[in-house]
Amino acid sequence: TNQERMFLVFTEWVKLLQRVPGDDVKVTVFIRQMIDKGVLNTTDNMIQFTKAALELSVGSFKESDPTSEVFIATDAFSKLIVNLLVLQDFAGMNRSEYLRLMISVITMVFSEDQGRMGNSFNERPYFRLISSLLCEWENISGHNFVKIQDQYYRSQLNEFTPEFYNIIASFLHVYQPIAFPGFSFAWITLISHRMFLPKMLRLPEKAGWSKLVLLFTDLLKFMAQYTKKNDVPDAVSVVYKGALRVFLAVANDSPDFLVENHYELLNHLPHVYMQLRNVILSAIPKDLAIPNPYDPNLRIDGVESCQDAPNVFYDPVQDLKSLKKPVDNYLRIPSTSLLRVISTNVFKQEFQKDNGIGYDTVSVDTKLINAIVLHVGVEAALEKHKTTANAIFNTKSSYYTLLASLLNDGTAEVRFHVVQAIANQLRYPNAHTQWFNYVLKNFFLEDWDADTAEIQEIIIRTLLERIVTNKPHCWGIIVTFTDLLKSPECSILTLPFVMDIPEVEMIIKNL
Amino acid sequence: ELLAQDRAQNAAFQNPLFHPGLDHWLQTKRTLLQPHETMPAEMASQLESSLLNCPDSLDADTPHLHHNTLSLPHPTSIFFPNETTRLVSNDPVDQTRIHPKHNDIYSRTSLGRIMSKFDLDALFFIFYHYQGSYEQFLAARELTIRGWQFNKINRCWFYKEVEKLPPGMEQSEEISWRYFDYQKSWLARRCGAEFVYREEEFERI
Amino acid sequence: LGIDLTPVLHSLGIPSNQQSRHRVLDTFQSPWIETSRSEVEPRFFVPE
Repeated sequence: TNQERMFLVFTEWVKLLQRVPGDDVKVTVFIRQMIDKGVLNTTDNMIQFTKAALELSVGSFKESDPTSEVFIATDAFSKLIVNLLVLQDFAGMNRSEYLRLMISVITMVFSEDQGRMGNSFNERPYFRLISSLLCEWENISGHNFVKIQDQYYRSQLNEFTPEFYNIIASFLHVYQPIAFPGFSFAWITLISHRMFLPKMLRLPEKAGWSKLVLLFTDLLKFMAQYTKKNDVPDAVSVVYKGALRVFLAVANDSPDFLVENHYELLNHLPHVYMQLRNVILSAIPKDLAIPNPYDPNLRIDGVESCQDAPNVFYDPVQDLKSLKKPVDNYLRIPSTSLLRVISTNVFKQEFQKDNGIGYDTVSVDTKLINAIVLHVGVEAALEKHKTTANAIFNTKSSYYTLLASLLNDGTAEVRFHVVQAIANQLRYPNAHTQWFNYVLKNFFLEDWDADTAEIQEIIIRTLLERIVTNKPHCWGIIVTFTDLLKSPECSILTLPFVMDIPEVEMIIKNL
Repeated sequence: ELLAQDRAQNAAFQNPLFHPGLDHWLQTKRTLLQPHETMPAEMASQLESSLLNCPDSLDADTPHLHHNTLSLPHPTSIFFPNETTRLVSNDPVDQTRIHPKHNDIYSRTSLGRIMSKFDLDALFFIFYHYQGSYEQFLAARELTIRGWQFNKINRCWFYKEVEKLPPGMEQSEEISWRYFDYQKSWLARRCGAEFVYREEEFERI
Repeated sequence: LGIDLTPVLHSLGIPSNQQSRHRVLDTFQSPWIETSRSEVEPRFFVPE
């Protein structure tokens, strides 16, 4: 049968690769013969062949002695895919479509295997397939495909490379833990793979960043969904440990990725993962020297890097939805009616469960609040750049009053989430950190009539919870908290909510 | 989304070969749109099974299908450990070695460290007999760190020896070149006086 | 409250002093220490 012939061809390929080195001319000849004899000349044949090769590879893994080489067929298949992508002349179908088709077939076989086997599903051969595919691509693409003699094909392949990685990323998105829990640990290992993650981080023009943010949010969503306050399944704890290590590695290698994508990442990060949040927010751009935040003589206004606004990869204005016009109009020409529109439209349609510290549900649209706060900060920094610092370091400026009115008109819940969103911008010394430091200090010292105590408590709580955790701590949080501690206008120790709780009083005294 | 787009555009997806995988896959889409509130028992056990099968660093390693004959294992005593020599070690790097390559990604690998202790003979042996391999690459890197340069034309490694001359002489230093003769004598030999260094002949590593 | 990250950073090969900073993702073995016992071959390039 056709399928049996496909099995035979693939088996021959596997045997060949065990006898000759991967770059031997016989390997190229084999591929050429495969194409000339029409083994893959129709999409039906391609699909059938891919299915046959994968089923053979997975079958061979399952049947192999676990102490022997179990991945021979799988590795051979990866090498075949890469050779087909590189050696063929793409006329009817382009490379992207070709690769997508093959991976779609792989996805179907994977889904079927997973659906049929349930708990007995073994993720390892599928992991190995993608891992080896990434290794093979890296091998052949070294130094901009210098191993390819023909200049035209070399430039085609170079153009294709970001596509290659983004296609893999798209399929990893399909395999995310919420959809395929039986693949979770292989999945996390793949998104952090040495031949994938650093590549995606460093593609020219940040071409891999969107997909990477998508994958990291897939991970965070999974963690958020299954982290309950009283009961975290052991397996989810292990997921968290792995996620933490991956983020630490990213913070070390490519802090700019975390700096520029903090907004999207934090939108899906469960509140209880305080340390992980601090890891993301305390990323500092490479080669930026920052002053000691504990220096008693430090003045934030004197720090040079506060002249520059941080890059924001994803513009939060896209998340403002119906509030975009009211917010932007208010910033230009403040009016109380616009404020009312904004304040009344920050709520969700219905209550949602949440695993916050001290709360179980959320009725405000936290993503919307995060978007408003960051957008206002971005605009404020732009304003300062266009005009003067006085335009924004001014409690009468529309930038300040917009946020102030959210606090004034809001419930405790709204206030809490607005303050949290502001605290998320208190990072390394930059224009946003500087402005939000100003905003939060003034919020703390302002007279809110009967609500003063509540607002002050929310601010102190927000800052404190980010400092009492183990390190790292954000520079901007430390500086802001220190400013408040040093403030002559208000002694934190005399505040009722501090005096009422001995533990808190002790911490503040020590600080 | 991906498959839906492709489905619309591509007749291939009408193919019955996509079933029953497609049905299983569509089921997972349902879970994505409406994730379970708490983890159902089935999901929990699949997650645990994934944890048990978690791929390790051996699974993630680079595939090597065709094994170089020189690396065939030879019989060893049962008393020798069977463990890999590539155990991870996060010990600090020797700070006395100063070269830009000392902060590259290979400086902290165990093979990179081991090679820094090999003598030239071993490095040349690996370079010429393990062509195209990671080991050859590391040997080349180590030779570069030690000041050797690779000539693309004659495929030999060259070393520039700079001898400081006593003060008062016409020149302050004397330069002589050596090369490693891998084809005949397997020794480092002095280059003749007619040797001229041309930068373009040497590989930039 | 999180944990002391010093041993975690050490397991990643990230030095505590910022001076000798270097990349770790290119030789990353696995997200978990338990599955990171052996090294993985990083990318490399050998000219023809």
